[in-house]
Amino acid sequence: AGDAATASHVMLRLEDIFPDSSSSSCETPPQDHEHAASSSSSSSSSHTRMTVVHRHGPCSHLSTADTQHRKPPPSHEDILAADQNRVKSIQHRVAATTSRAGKQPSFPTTSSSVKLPASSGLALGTGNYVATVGIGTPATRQTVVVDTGSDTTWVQCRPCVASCYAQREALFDPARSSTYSNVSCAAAACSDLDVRGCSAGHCLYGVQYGDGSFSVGFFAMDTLSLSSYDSIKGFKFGCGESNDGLFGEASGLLGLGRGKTSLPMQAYAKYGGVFSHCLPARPTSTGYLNFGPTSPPPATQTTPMLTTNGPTFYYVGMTGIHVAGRLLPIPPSVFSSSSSGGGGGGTIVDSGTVITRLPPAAYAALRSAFVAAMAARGYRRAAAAAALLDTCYDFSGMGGVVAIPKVVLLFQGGAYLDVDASGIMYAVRPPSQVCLGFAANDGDGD
Amino acid sequence: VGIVGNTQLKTFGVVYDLGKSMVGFSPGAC
Repeated sequence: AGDAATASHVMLRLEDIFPDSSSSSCETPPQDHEHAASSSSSSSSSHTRMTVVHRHGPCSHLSTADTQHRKPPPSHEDILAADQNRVKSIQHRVAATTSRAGKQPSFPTTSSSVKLPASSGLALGTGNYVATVGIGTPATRQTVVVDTGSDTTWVQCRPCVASCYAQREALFDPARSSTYSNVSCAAAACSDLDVRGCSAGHCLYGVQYGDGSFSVGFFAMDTLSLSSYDSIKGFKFGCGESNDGLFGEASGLLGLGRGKTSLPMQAYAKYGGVFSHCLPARPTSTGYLNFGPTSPPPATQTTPMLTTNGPTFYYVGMTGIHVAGRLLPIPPSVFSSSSSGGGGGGTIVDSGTVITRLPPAAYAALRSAFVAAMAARGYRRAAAAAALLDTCYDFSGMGGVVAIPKVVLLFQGGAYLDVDASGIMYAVRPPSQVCLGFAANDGDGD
Repeated sequence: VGIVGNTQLKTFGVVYDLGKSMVGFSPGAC
């Protein structure tokens, strides 16, 4: 009882943590964009704050527009299946980077007509959070997936030479923007692309993933509006003419990775290479995406970014896990035995992956400790597994009150992430099927 | 590699500082 406060999250109202989003309204409607001068005295950079919302929640433009003929949001099984595809995609890319054996798609090089590869792609599963930007002059609203796991921003473009999936907002039309231009093949920016081609002097980009999903089109420049007051002129992005994958009805993707084409890198001089996000706990709430330095809250924990591990991804070093206030007996080598070798595998922080993946030995220790701690609180596993989530509980008849053990992730430098109650369990069918929201990699070397 | 996904990041402010090569976590940011 003495350590109950540090060992458990007590949830007085189960529905507060696992709401039925289909019957809820947006509690904190997205605010107009905020903008302020930086408080940093040593920099002339500014900061801008955007609203981040759950893609399928009532705060999203993608769910509040005309729904009469729209498809219902994906089930949790669909989301988890897509998430597994994304993780395979990331593992594929990491392996390809390590072995330098990544396969590159081919592009036409001299044709005067654009002939883009078009094939059915599997789901990318680009996570669940979106933000709205403006592109072009005048700016047209585009709601895009927030993705720290990739670099190149892209939106679907008219005339969709090959194919576009159905999106909620109007397609971006370059012909209607007075500031749009294609990047030429000779431009240095074209060389920054991981996958590029050339057609009639126009630079082509390709974003292709290990699972087969993709966006291909013209690499272009136009004004990117992050707020009513702040824009980036000459922002380079993909004008997608051939796109497929499970992007929902989003208009594209905002690439926030570490590569040269990412938004943080393109706007480095403006925002100092600093951005932050907060993802809301509930589909009915809003979070933020902030660019530029701001004063961090006093309780901020920091850990080194392991920049030598490879491009694009944000690697950090995980060192251990606490469950219910107790450090799990996981050897440090478990977190550093991946195939990338050298300084260790590291752990990627990815806004586009839904469920945290752990090395098998770490997950086994977490699951064992979590199940034991739940049993000590009177909960028995009584619900079926849901896709990759194998530890599920039935909270029916609990009177809406449950207490779950705390889970804390530990990182190099002493940083820790005391996972919010909403992040420890994933509600597949609340309250009858609520699962531990972690999963294992397939192998120790993944 | 392991991956910290968005379910576990909920409510945290996650700051990425490319210049300082640092990632930060701020509890209760939203």
